[in-house]
Amino acid sequence: STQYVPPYTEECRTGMYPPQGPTFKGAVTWYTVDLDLPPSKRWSALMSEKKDDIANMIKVIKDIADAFVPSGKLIDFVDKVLPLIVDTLPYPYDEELKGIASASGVPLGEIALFNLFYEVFTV
Amino acid sequence: CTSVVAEDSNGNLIHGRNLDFGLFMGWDMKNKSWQITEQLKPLVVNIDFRRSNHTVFKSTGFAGYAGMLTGMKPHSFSLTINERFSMDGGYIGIIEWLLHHRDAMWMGFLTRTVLENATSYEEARSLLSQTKLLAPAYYILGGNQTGQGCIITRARTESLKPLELNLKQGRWYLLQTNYDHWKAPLFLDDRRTPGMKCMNQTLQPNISFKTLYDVLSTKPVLNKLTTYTTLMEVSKGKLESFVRDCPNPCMPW
Repeated sequence: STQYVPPYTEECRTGMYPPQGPTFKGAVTWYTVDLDLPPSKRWSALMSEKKDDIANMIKVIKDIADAFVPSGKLIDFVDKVLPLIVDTLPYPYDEELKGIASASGVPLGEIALFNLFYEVFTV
Repeated sequence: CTSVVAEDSNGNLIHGRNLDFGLFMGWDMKNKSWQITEQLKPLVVNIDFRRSNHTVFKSTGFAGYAGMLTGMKPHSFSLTINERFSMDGGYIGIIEWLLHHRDAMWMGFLTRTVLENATSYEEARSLLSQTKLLAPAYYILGGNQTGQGCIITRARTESLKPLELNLKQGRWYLLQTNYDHWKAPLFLDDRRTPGMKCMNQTLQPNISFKTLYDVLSTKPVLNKLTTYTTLMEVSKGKLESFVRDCPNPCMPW
């Protein structure tokens, strides 16, 4: 347990590449996004394939939000207010987010929350 | 996050990063992991953005996230973002946005716009330095010629103390975590010192995908928040990504 005491460091690793072993969880799959397509259609193929994974991730976010605000009002806010922000985003991102929500079946407000995560968590 | 841009002895630039995300967002006691970090791993994808059947840029991202955090324009430049925490953080930018002050750009969307439209390292650098942002950030930019590498520390409205590669001063690499380069990192979260120690041990003539992956695999540069590792070589248009895990003992951040 003392190893968890910061600043825990180890000797510089060698021989890790090509990736394998317990620190390697898998290769990353390649996809193509065709920028010639209308923005609402660009992500359709990718999101159809990943819709279960994104639904799982959104569910965990909701569970954490419910732990902080058990009334469910936080998620209500996300579902009702954040879709309004999407309409204010610059083109083509507004259309792309709507396309992502449509292809994944995840509510638009929750897709917006995922896309705004970085800005929110810089505090 | 940890980003590194390094130049080898032949003037070739290698750019790598660990994407760390999910701090304080649900600790799984049983598996000793962050819940959001684990849920993000299946969403990691490499994307080839194409127009008229030609690659415009390549990136590693999360399915469902339209902005970019890691990407490369082959033969032009590579770009990564590290989160910059500040009391003048992104929530103020969001409030301003809601109040109809919409002259700033969303951070991930700016990165994507730069990857899509900038045609050179210099143009990318200028856009990343001068565009008003909703949130503070660190941009780590690499080019395809000797000396082309810099850290752009962004406040919402200005660029602070840019730091560039400088071979004459022995600065053959730049390593950025989540702290301003002119200040010491938080002692509880010092990934800079072990990262630099490993880079210094590697030595410039030996820098490659292989050795940079070794640096990014050393704890605590690799930690419980690390979702993926990406390696990029602009001159060859090469981008490789790997989903990561950090078995115990491992720092939670």
